[in-house]
Amino acid sequence: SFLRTMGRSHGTKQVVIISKPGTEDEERRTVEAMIQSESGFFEVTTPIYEGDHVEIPDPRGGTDVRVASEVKVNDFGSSTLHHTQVKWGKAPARRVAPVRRLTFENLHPDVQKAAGDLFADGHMGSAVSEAFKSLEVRVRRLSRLDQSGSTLMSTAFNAKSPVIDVATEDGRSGQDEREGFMALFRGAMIGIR
Amino acid sequence: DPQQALEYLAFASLLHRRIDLTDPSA
Repeated sequence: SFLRTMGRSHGTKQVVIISKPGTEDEERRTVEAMIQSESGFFEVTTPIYEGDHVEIPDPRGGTDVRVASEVKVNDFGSSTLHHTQVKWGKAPARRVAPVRRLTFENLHPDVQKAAGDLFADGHMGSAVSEAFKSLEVRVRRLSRLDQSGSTLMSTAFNAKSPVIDVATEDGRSGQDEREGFMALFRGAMIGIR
Repeated sequence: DPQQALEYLAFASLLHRRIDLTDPSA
């Protein structure tokens, strides 16, 4: 075959052809090809069409994605010369998930109110401390309990008889949520405030 | 360290949001 003949001197690579990329019918097929910077050479029987993407191992690490912009099927002459030449087009734009950064403006309003000035002035320890104090004050107000710290949290979020019920699910899952959040609220009082 | 402080504040924020689910005045 073409690749067996030509590949011996030029070298071949395993590449992945992605047909109908980005659609529900996307299909991936690993094939052998001779890859050059402007073109790739495939066996004439390899199903590759214009618009397909081709993933090629990048010698710098990772994979390089190229687009088959022109596909030329050469099936004339001796069968060992039959091949498909694919000219590479511009690489598709990488699909990068938008980065959502953790910023002060995205925090809960109560946290912003309690910690804003201190945070802006660079008093990080006090800012964090005030934020957790705002949590304690709120839990005390909502639960109408005359307790503080981890004791308050244990009572308010008690999984068996919660004063404030934070579960969003039913049954066993809800019970796990209550216990989990009670531990988080207690931890916030014990370890951080 | 502002980044670390921000992460702690995010934790406090998470707990506040959980209470929001049950607090009618939130």
